[in-house]
Amino acid sequence: SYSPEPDQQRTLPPGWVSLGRVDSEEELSLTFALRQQNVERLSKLVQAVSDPGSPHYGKYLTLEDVAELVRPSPLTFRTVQKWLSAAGARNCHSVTTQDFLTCWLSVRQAELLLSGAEFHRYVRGPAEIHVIRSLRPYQLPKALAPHVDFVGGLHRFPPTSSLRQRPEPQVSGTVG
Amino acid sequence: LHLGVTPSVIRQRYNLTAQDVGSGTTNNSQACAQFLEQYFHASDLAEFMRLFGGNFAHQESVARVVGQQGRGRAGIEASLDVEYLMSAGANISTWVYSSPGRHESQEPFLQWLLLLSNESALPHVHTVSYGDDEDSLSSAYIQRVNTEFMKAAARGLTLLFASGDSGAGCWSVSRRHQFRPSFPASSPYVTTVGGTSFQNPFRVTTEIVDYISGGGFSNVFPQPSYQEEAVAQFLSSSPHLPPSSYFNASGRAYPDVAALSDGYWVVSNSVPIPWVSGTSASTPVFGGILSLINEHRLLSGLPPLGFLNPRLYQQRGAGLFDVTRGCHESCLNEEVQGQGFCSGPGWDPVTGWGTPNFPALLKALIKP
Repeated sequence: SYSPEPDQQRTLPPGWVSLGRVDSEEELSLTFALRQQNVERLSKLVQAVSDPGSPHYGKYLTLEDVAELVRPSPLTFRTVQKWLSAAGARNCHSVTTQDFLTCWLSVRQAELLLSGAEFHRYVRGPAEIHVIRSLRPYQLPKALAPHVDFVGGLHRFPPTSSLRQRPEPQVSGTVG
Repeated sequence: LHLGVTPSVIRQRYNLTAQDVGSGTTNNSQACAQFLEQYFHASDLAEFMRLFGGNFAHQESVARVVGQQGRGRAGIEASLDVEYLMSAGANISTWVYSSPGRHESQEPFLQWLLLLSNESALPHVHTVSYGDDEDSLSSAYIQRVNTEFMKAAARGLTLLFASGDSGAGCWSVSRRHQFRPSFPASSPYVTTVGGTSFQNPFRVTTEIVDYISGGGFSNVFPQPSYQEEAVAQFLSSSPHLPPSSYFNASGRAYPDVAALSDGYWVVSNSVPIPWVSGTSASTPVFGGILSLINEHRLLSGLPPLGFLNPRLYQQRGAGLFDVTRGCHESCLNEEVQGQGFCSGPGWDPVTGWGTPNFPALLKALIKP
């Protein structure tokens, strides 16, 4: 097996408190980022449509054109879908570009599928925002390495606002 | 004289007249997204426009809200994003994306990326207040999200990200201090917006650096060719460069542009709140002004601006007020004493090319 995100920070961000392990029958919604094709070509297309000196400037692609270009290979589809359905994943939804798959699994199924993961519930601040995350790293079968970029919903916590209310500025000698 | 930034102050400073509003006859549209699990209240927007929207045509409500709304208290960020996007980009159809109500095991920002990959008809301009330290994210995640921004750029969407509110940032790597870049601000496929203050906080005057304005050099993404010349110019001429060990001079440098980020009035939960500051204020302002330029382009039968950076750097920031005074914050130590980069003539990693001068920016960007 291999770890898709060995360098992802997995410490509990300030302000979050653990409420303990999640019941193994609870349901999780996890997002699988499938390996795309033709990313290099996509980069060149972006340059062509964004460079005022290019004859293609402003000639943008539609979502369907982009889907045509980056959609994962049939092998990636088959491999990932076989892997997920064997694990009991259900209600899987894709997107137009077919490079993301969101599925529902029980905690038990997810912890078997993503070996090493351990799901806990966390809560933050007065707004009582709840999340379910795993601070432990997850591993995937090596056979998935060419097909999955990462799995969303395990390690990253929602951000906090950086807006601040500053004290009213004091400018000497002007407005009273 | 003024007692804090309101739409009138923004429109005066950036030379927006009462005529500089959406025509209501095009398919122009804009959106703001925040992932703080905050609610947006339509009643706050109506109250804000009643208080501050008297001298320009504007829409009283948003065209679409993505994500459950209404039950919880409104959040200042959600309120501020909408109120200033719809004041700068006045009378233009506006979407609000805020993610309350998602399942506990989902990542709000990732859900927004899935939305981009699933809707054919999206607004042309998206202003996004979200950022994480680059070093806290896995390379698999960062690279994939960067590809999602490429997909949006290929479709002609303009993505504007706040540059962050910690100046150059600071962290310790093997017991040595370094500046700490932020992502998605450091993605080469988005336009990043820094922050400024008025030189005199009670007057509409020259802008100087707001010391919180995020900026610097990516440790993940190499410098894109479109900005090499501008960055080399800065590095060879700035009299206040920090020690080179603090930053990666060959990385993607940001921000690209800036706008006022200090001392805003916001209406949230029916209460007018003064002196709100952050680059999540400057981002919707700049986004709204780009929407106005898209309005003129669409009326002339031209495509929307799309991914702006190649053109912005090619035109060397034409149409922007150059901000040349002030420095942003960084590490509090003997070596740099809390000072990161300083602004200077032309592009700099604190305010980019500068802040929008609408008539001049329109002239620079209306050409095919």
